[in-house]
Amino acid sequence: GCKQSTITKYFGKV
Amino acid sequence: MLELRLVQGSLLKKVLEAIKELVTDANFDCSATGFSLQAMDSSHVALVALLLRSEGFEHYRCDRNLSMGMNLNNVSKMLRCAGNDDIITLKADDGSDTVTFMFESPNQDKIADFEMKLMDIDSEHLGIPEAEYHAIVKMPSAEFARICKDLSSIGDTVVISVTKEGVKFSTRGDIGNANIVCRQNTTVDKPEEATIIEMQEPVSLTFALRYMNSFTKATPLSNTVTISLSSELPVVVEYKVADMGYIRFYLAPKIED
Repeated sequence: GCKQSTITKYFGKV
Repeated sequence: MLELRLVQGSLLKKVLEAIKELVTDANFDCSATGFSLQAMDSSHVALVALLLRSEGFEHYRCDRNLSMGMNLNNVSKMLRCAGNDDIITLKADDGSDTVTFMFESPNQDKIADFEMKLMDIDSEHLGIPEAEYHAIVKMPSAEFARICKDLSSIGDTVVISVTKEGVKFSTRGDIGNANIVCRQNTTVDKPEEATIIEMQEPVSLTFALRYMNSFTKATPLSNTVTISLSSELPVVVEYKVADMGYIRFYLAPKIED
């Protein structure tokens, strides 16, 4: 199956 | 003191309609560069980045950087009171907890002030790295909206695959499956009707259609949309806002468990 990833997995806090 | 005068006020109306479904509350940031916003949806699956450059405003005064927290549904309620041809001016005093939207009819015979309460919003600002994308597809925005709408009647997710054959949008659901292939097409009467595919390498990613459909609320802003894809990166769906800026929607892919 496919799992939804999140934006914070790719872009870090600044 | 903040004073931003936008002659084409309808652009701001369209911007709000484009993002208010995705994001509930957001900080609008004003700086010398322009009027901007970055916000995620409540589940942190999608991010919207808006920029309206200062040069795009007829008058742009921003004495110091200012972050104004607003409920987007309330902003939309205010802006729906502006006529499509109205000039919209945003005003805020330093330290004030309100923002004023001023609407002027084109011939100046009607001037309205709407004052809205600001709110404190804790939002994290994310760094969006510059990336080389494997494939960039530019196509008519209405066509992209049509594809997302059509596929969502069959399935919940869309697989977007770019190969040298073109860009393929696929879905599957309980009743069956669907594939829509768009080939590069530059032999059109108007440049905004073209489909242009720049591919460095083939890429195939899976996304939730619910979010894609939400992004297409920005369709009235621009005749074209640009979709940038890279494996292992969120897709970027970009709509230009006239010649003054953009709305970029970032959507995290669905990945194999």
